[in-house]
Amino acid sequence: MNAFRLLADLTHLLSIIILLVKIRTTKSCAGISLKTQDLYVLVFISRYLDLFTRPLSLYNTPFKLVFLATSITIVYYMRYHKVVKQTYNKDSDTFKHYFLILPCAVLAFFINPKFTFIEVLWSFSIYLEAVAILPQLVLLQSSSNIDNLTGNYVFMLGAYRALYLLNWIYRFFAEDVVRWIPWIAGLVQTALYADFFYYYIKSWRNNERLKLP
Amino acid sequence: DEIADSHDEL
Repeated sequence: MNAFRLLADLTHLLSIIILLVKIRTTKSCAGISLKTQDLYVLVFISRYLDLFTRPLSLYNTPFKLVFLATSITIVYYMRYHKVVKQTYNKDSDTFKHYFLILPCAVLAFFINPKFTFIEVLWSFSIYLEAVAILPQLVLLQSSSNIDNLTGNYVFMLGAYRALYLLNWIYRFFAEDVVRWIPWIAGLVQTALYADFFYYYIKSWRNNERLKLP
Repeated sequence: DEIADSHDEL
């Protein structure tokens, strides 16, 4: 465990809390992509199957349970809550996210740490997480005005994986740990946020509304 | 072992 890793996981948790606060307080999920949230549920389920097969960890296990519970809750709100589901931008959330699942599954089938059910699904979840934000970024580009909570949510979500990159650099030098699969996927994931980060920081510095081209 | 390691992160 190192400070980067701890900060990364807390940032990830914070992003989810921001989203839950937004949905619960404004009773609205405007600007949030349900497809991205669906993909995150799939990411967490396929990644945390090891909850049943591996020894529980005082640190990881609570986080895994919270991530699973919150991601499922968010999808439940967006799909079934009578008020919230009316605010979902169904016609703008158009990204064909099913097209992301098959390539990740095929890639996981061929590139994984070990060809077992758990490891292949784990690899699938790593690849899927890298691209899961795409529907959300596409939705933001078509949103006329992005509310602050949504902007902060996406920013924290991108920042957490960037912090994981620092964690991996630290672990490479301090613990001589090499992990190609999460490293490359994490780089791709963070790179996808590059233009969002640029516009987010620009809008923050000029103290103006966040607007993606 | 390598496999155990790949699961020590979230």
